[in-house]
Amino acid sequence: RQVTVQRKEKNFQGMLEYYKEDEPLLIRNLVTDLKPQTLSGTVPCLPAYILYMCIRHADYVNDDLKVHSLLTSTINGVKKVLKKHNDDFEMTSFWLSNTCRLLHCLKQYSGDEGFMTQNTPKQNEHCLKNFDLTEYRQVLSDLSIQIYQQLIKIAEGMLQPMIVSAMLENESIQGLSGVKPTGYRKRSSSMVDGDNSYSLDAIIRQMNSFHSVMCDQGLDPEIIQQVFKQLFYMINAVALNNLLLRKDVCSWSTGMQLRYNISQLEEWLRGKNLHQSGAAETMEPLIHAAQLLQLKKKTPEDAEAICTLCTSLSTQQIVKILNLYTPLNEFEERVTVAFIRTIQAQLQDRNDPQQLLLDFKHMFPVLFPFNPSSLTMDSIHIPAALNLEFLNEV
Amino acid sequence: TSQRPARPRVLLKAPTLAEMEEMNISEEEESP
Repeated sequence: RQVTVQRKEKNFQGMLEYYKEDEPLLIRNLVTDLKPQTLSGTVPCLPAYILYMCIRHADYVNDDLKVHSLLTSTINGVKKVLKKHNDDFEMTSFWLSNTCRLLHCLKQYSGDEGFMTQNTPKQNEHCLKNFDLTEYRQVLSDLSIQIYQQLIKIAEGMLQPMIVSAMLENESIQGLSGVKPTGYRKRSSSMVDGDNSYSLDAIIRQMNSFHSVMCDQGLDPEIIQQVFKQLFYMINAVALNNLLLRKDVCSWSTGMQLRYNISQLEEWLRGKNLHQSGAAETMEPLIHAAQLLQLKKKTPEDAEAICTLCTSLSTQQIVKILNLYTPLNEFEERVTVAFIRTIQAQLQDRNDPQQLLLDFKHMFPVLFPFNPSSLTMDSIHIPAALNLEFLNEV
Repeated sequence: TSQRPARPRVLLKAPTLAEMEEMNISEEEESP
């Protein structure tokens, strides 16, 4: 339980003063040694607000060296934490939220009218008076990009081992296993034998966990959307690449299961209000591959339907899947060479990329839209658990 | 109403992120 120290007896103007020699202690208690759990139940991004209030006091007393020193120590402290916790999603998300919030504060209180349109008169009183921190904003923006990249790398590392078994191998639709192609042993995507299979539920549970951590920490909704767009792109790329290389999963039944799995993921996006993030659109090649597996592949009309529907797959990918396609049983025919030639003839004018496989490490450029806070600095309380009693409220 | 400063704010020059890291490394090397 958090104990909050309320010191509002004086007219608090939303500034925090400290002796220069206490700066290392401030950075240690607020940045390098801080555990995000210490702040559960408090205002999200509290460290960012505290740091801004310290910067504001240094600005107020016109101490440029103190501002330089605090910002440099903060940035180096954040980098140190990230290096130490380079596989910790919660810690990385926490510092992404706080770095972005500090960047938003430096904009919101910069005095630049373009960033002040949503400020209350009280918030306008909390603007910097002496210094223009535009260059430091650039550094914080660069740092935010680095942290975002680390966050994606961690999340991808956690999700990637689940993708093939959850999307292509796991059978959650009842009765589908009976219509699997015969003659193929169930393959494991792992190097070692054993039960390493994951269901789609495991992916959804993991994404629920990512989502709740980022929301609880007050990460900007636009950034959360970009995280999931990136993760959905990777799910699409890893699953499609595997499909393009494995005969045993190129079947009607896998197509059916795959389409069902993608629908579950689309529903998850809608449930989290992330349907406008662009995440679902990144799955289009995989959706088209699932459709290709399910469509009839015999007549010229079937070829026409495939060419009309599978617009997110290249000719090379369509042909590859058709070549790998495995009939369910002796009653279903293989795709004929003539059918594949018809497809190739119909698609010859397409300007397709040359490579067969998708670059699953591709990253979309990230944007950090300005997101001012409605919070007023003088309403912020510092929990005793932070051990920052050496900060004086001004 | 916003309280505008009478004089323009002074631009504080900042090192880049890479320069900051270099400075940090050399400081750490110097300390025992």
